Amino acid sequence: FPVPGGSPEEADAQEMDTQVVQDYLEKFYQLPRRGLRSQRQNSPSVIVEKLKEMQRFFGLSETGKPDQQTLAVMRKPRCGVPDSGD
Amino acid sequence: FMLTPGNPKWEQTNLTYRIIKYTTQLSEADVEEAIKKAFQVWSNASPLTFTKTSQGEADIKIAFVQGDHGDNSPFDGPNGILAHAFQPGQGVGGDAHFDEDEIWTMNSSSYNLFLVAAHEFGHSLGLAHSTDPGALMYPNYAFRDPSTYTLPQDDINGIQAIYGPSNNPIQPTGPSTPTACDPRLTFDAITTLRGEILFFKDKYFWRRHPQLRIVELNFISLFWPSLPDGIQAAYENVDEDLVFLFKGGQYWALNGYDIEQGYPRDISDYGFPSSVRAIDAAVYYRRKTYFFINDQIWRYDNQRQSMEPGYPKAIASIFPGIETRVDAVFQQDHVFLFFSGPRYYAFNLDAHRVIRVDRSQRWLNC
Repeated sequence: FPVPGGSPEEADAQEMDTQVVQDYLEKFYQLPRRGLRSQRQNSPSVIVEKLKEMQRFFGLSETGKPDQQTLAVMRKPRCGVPDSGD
Repeated sequence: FMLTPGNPKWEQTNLTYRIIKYTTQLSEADVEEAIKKAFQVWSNASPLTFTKTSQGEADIKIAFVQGDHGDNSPFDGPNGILAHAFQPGQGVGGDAHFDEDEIWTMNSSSYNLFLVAAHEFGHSLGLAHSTDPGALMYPNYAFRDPSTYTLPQDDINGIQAIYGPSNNPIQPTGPSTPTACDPRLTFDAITTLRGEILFFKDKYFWRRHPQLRIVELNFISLFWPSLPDGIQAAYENVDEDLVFLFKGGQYWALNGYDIEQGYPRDISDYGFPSSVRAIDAAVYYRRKTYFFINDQIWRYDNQRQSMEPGYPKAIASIFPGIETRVDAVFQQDHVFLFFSGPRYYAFNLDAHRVIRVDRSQRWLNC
């Protein structure tokens, strides 16, 4: 959610980061695509779990939060094959 | 390493490949050379053979395509996803697709086709991604010099877990990625760089962030493609905002992440006699540069630009308590941190004595 009182630029940057995380987890960690997610799958805890799975794979601190180091890894050029599952 | 879920594999070991669609960015000859070399990486380490066909069906079909190309895994334009490949099987099985929107090269500029192709063919053979940052099957792109590239041990273990050992009488072995928390870990060289600390080891370096204490492992070649592996000494001249790296009788100057023009140069520039052909460690402090070679220390006066008379001296005569050969050294808050084997010794320059001894890997948060 936008930080109350955050500047519009901050809200935009945060929105961008959320987008990066969403896309990455859908592509490489089997997060069901938006619109295809059930109520349960859409819960923040599912995204936190997938984020921790990604952080574990890359040896990052498993914060479950899109911290700078995690976002930096997500922005690196890579192979399109998922890191987990088929 | 990890095998693809379900452990798919090719039943036959003599596989065929066909390049269905070339990229417009490289000559067909370059593409064929890169692809052939990429397959050799795997045939050298396993009983697999790869034969190129130019028509009809092939086990592994290769194509450079853009955007949505009909396999439910669309590409995303420049950068991001570079390529993908399918696990062993009929039809699309084994096929490798490369994003035509990328810049494909035969050199160190992104993205080197040989490296990406070798990775994708690992998937075509049944390997999934590895968590080893030094492995070929690590998901993120990292440049390594193709001319000296050898398949890392992690990937050799992976492909041999599927197809067994190579037919070569001598089984291939490859480099293993250093692990930060290995108690036997020693460093080749250490330097500060604008507040960060870089710990060099083989073809890698750990980068420690000053405030966040985050430590990340990178290939030297990812940041400086033209630098060799196995850097032996390094120091930062904070007054000139330059980092100097040494290997054998040569040295390089870095300004941030750019290598200065006119390097490498010879260490005789500092006034070393020709008998000195390598340096163990180096550190810069208050317009003097200290060089450590075996059990001796040399001191260079950066203002006079000459080696100081009366040197070399025994290290212990200048730094009492530093009795062993120095692998690496850097300076922080008027303290020289000397690294020797798996230990480091903090030498306080004001108190003129060792004030702390601890395990080297603590600097990597272990």
